[in-house]
Formats: sequence, C-alpha cells, structure tokens
Amino acid sequence: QEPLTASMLAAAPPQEQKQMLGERLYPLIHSLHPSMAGKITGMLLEIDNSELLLMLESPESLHSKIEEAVAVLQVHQISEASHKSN
Amino acid sequence: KKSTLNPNAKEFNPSKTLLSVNK
Repeated sequence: QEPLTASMLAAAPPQEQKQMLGERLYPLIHSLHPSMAGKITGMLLEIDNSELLLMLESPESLHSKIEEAVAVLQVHQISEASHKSN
Repeated sequence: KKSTLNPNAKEFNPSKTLLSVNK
C-alpha cells in the first residue's frame, strides 16, 4: 500500500479524508488493541488531518496517542459503570 | 495534561476488504 500524502488527502472531499486516514490507522491500532480498534480509530480521527499524517509517519507518536486513547476510554468506562451502579 | 480525546467519538468502520482476513 502506498503511503498516504497530504496532497492525496487534499484531493479528496473532507468526509473521505477521514475515511482514508481511518483505513491507514485502523490496521495499526487493530494489531495493538483488537477489541477497541474501531472506537480508538474514531477518537483519533477527531484530531487534525495534518497531525494524523505526522502520526502515520511516526510510529512512536502514534503509539503514545493510542495509549492515551485507551486510558481515556478506560476512565470513561469506569465512570459509566459507577453511574449505573449508583 | 488533560487529554483532548473524546471517549464518545463515533466508532470508525473499516471497509470490508480490510477486515476480510478476520471474517
């Protein structure tokens, strides 16, 4: 698969741009967190496209963002669970 | 620092072609 470039993205309509980025991010996220991959990808797609492109080029920054998303999700799930039990 | 990530974000649905290996 050829690398995604800023000019390729710019040529696509905005909604498709997120889909294109998601298609690149999803397999990487799925290899780390299979059960939460769709959710994590959705969270990361709210970040600016330019920043997402940088992450695709830098596995280290992508990984730290993925771990951040996992942490946010876990806190969210715990707070949801405690709301239900109260 | 507080995370800017939103836990209520819409889930991403990958295209079927990507997932076909798992189905």
